[in-house]
Amino acid sequence: PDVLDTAPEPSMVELIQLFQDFMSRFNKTYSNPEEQHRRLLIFRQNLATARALEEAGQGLAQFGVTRFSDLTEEEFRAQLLSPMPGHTLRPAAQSPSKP
Amino acid sequence: APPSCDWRKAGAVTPAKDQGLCGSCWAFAAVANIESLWFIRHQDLYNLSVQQVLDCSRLQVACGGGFPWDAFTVAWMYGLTQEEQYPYIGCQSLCKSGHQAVASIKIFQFLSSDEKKLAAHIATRGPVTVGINANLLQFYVEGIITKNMTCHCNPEEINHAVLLVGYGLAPEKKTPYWIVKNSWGPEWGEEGFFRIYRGGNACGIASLPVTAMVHEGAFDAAIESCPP
Repeated sequence: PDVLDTAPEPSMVELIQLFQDFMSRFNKTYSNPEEQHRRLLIFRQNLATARALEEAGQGLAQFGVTRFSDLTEEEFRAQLLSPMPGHTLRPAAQSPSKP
Repeated sequence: APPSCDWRKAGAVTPAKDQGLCGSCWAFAAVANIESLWFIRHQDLYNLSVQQVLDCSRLQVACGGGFPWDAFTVAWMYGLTQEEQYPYIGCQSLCKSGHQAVASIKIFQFLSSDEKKLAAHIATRGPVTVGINANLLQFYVEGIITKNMTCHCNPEEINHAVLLVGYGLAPEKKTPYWIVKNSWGPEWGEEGFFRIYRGGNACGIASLPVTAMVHEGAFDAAIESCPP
């Protein structure tokens, strides 16, 4: 939210242009206009998130449009990530043996 | 550990692969680990088969996630063939035998989560697989994911596996970072790689380090140091 004060969101025209560039760059197609509109709204939300992350990165990292920019957080996690309960499966540290 | 290390400069890291819409990161990270270690030991750089790992692991739904040691177990039992012999299709299929194995491992080991020790291990032995909370990576383009961004990725919630291939210190603000190989293709991030803050278990990057140890040959001339 802080960053939105300093970097205004793109206008609808700019947003649609960015979305069309995104679709072209990553060969994205959608099944119908409603779905495309839904993806546009997700894209807009993700742009805002990326902008906030970039601000937090203090200029060392760039965040922005990627091929995952039309996915919700839940979709991204479901399609690309896989929860790993690693900490519970990690072998416990051995306690020192008694002399 | 030396101040910096990048195994890509030694030619020890294959290009980043693309896991597609399959939760096979665990297999990609482990196979990438074996590829690099095999090169460091034998000077043969192979693209090894991730699909073989998916098909031949004991997991019933390999695209549903797993651990690098599931993949190491396959490499230990069968050895790994080349990618071109057993190409990636991004879903679980039947385990096919009869392919010639070109690389195998003798053991795998869990490493310390101490990032200084981890850096020393990477510099002297080679890349290491780790887990990470990858939520931030949905929007990553390039640069170093800094310490103060990591409140967006709970280190207790590991949901991705990747390969640490080196580390360094950025001149800007003297930021220490890890160089990490991902499995979302060479078009993503910095040619398939990303960099993240080193020293604070950022996004859980140091919480689950595991590596294979490859079989050695009698006449090997292993690469002894990581290029800075």
